[in-house]
Amino acid sequence: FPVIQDGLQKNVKTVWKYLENYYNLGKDMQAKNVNSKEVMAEKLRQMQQLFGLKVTGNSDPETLNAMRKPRCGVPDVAP
Amino acid sequence: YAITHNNPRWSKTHLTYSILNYTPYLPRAVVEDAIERAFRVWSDVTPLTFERVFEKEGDIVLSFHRGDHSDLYPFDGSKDHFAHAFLPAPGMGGDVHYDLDQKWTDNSENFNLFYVTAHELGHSLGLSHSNDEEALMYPSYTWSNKDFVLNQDDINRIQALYGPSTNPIQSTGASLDVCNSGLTFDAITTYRGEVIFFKDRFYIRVISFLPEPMINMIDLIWPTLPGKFDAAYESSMVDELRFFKGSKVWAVQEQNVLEGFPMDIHSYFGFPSNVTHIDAAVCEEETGKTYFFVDHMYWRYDENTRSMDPGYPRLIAEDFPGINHKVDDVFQKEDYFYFFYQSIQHRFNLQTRRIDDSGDFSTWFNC
Repeated sequence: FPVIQDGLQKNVKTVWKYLENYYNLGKDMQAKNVNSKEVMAEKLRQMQQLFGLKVTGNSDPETLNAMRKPRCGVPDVAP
Repeated sequence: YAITHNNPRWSKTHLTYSILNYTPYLPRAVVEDAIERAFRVWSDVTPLTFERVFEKEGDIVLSFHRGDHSDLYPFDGSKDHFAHAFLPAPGMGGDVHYDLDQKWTDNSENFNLFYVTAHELGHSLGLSHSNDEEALMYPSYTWSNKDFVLNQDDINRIQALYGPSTNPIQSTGASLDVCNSGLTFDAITTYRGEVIFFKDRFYIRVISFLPEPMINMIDLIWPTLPGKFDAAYESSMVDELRFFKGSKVWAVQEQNVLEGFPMDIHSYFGFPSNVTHIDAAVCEEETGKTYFFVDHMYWRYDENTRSMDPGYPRLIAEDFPGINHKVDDVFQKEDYFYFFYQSIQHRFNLQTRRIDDSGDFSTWFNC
């Protein structure tokens, strides 16, 4: 996961689970010949745009913070 | 912000709802009241009406579930995901699900059932998440214990689906019409030469060199202060603003709430215990004396000695002839105290000790 800056395992799980739950990450990853790095960064950019965060495509601290806040279970991006 | 694909909405404006079961954390009546108030958030600003039904399933069913409840969105008792709802559609469409294992509250502790329900009902009616941090439909729950007012972004989007409310009294959301003659204020104070009016969650700054007042949210300057103050005044000798709500007082310097506040007005000013709130307050800059108006009486506090003057409370009407009623708000400008009662202001001349002008407040806003 090259887009993860701080490399902590827990953060990896947080990001993956969050994008899977709310940004359709899992389903997009199943397509063939997918550049997983780019897909991940694109999902992060979508999330950062919706949350009004700096759009970096990286799981920077602000993004991780936003992901840890209590939130609604409805996905931000419907399949 | 078009994320919800093809904008699903209900084709009828009268919707029914039913409550399938309850959380063990709140009395039934509290759950029912929270849900009813959450529906009212949306019916206030649209033609939609909601009716609770008992014998049959409503268009919108609200229910509490534990763990996997076979709808692709299992709960897990954690704080990651504890409520969701479905977009308008027959069957499960519109339904709201809560995590049975989550602690639900009716106060500022997590998680407030009213607030989460109001958010989820936004989805039930067809709204997607918003990127406006102040909006109810922002993905993260941003509940605080202030008086809830629906954000303008939420109002715009739900009215884009269903149109405006037919009810003449519109919830103003993030806008406030200061030229509305029926407007009353929660509190008014000066601050470094400006006059600041407070109403609900908004402040209105009148700055002499600006043609129009600046209106914005109190949160933007003082996020930790509650809205709907009872009173406010400037203690200019220490460059402080003091806000009152109930029997509490907050002291701020610029954007910072001073340490130790809120404090109790009884211990801080020496009010007797039967004083439960302050209607209005003003500090006379020349004398350093602060006047506190409560019902038909007033106290006088010496900011220098930090103690109440003896011989108070006294009747307002006795020392301020013409002010024969409760005082809603008061502030000083030059040689005048400006008393506000409902939407009328009286200009009281501190030299002649008489009211020398009365009228409405709109001149402050160049209406």
